[in-house]
Amino acid sequence: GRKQASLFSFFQKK
Amino acid sequence: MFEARLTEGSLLKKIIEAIKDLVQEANVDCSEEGLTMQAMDASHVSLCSLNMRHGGFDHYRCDRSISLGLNLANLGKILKCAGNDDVVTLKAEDEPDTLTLMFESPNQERISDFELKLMDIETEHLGIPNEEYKCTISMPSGEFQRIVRDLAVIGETCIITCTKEGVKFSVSGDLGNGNVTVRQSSAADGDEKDQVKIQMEEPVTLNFALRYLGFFTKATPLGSTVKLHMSPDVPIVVEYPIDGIGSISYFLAPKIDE
Repeated sequence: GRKQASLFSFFQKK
Repeated sequence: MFEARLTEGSLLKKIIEAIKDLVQEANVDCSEEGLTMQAMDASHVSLCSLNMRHGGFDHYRCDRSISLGLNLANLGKILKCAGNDDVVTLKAEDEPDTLTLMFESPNQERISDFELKLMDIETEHLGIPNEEYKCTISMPSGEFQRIVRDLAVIGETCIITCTKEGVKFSVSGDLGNGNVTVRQSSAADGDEKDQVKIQMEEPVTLNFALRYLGFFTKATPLGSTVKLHMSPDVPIVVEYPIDGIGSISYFLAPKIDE
């Protein structure tokens, strides 16, 4: 199965 | 003092329509350069980034950088009071509690003004690297909207595969499955804005939630073209250029193997 990734897995908080 | 005047006031209506179902509250940052907004949806799966350059406005003045905390649904309600041909002017003080919106009919026979209360919004800004994407697809925005709408009837997840020959959108669900492939236009094919163009360094396949892609297509009225930027294992960028003023870009995290 696939799960929805969060944007936090790709981009750092500024 | 902040003041921004748009002759084509309907543009502002379309922009808010394109964001408000995805993001409820957002800070719009006003500076000498123009207006920018970055906001995530509540589940932190997608992000909307708006950029309006000062030169795209008919008049633009921003003495001091300010942030306007907006409830977008409420802003949408006020913008509904503007006529489609109205000139819209936004005004705010240097430390604003409200945003003033002024609407003028083309012949100046009707002038109205509204004040929208501003909010203090805590937002998390994400640093988005300036990335070179492996695939960039340029296609008619109406075509993209139709594909997303059609496939969402069949399933929840769309597999987007980009190769040199074309872009394949695939879906499967309880009732069956489906694929739509759009092929790169040949140079001879008609109007620039109807063309499908693919720039590709390597083929990319990614999975995305159709529900979010559907939210993004609310920006379709903003322009005839949409650009999809993809690289392996990173969020897709769905970019709608807004003629002469800027763009609205949506980032969506892919669905990944568990």
